[in-house]
Amino acid sequence: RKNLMSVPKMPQSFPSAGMGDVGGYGGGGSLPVNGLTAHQSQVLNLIKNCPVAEGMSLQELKFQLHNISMATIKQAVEFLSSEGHIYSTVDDDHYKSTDAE
Amino acid sequence: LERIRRNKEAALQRLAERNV
Repeated sequence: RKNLMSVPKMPQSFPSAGMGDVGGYGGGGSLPVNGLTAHQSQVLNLIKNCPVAEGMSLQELKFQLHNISMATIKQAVEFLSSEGHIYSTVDDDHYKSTDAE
Repeated sequence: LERIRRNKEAALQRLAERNV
């Protein structure tokens, strides 16, 4: 039996349905809903805030997000990279954000 | 280092395509 106590699943429902689609305005960056899952936006935020020139390594991400599995982090990184939010630097283990211009 | 810059440009392009 697996112990799933520490893995709360967020329901994917948003109460704002029906309010109409508000285009792409006001890109505050801190909006929770931009097509990313909670994990993906956490990863993106960490990479954004990383001060290191080479970007953030997967190990560092795993260390910061110790409640998220490495597989999930890798998936998030791959997704973010395919969307163009982040890109790999010195090797496939280091990523930087494109948003942090 | 050149590859990094190219990666970045490719990523920025992908992002731009997304935002169009």
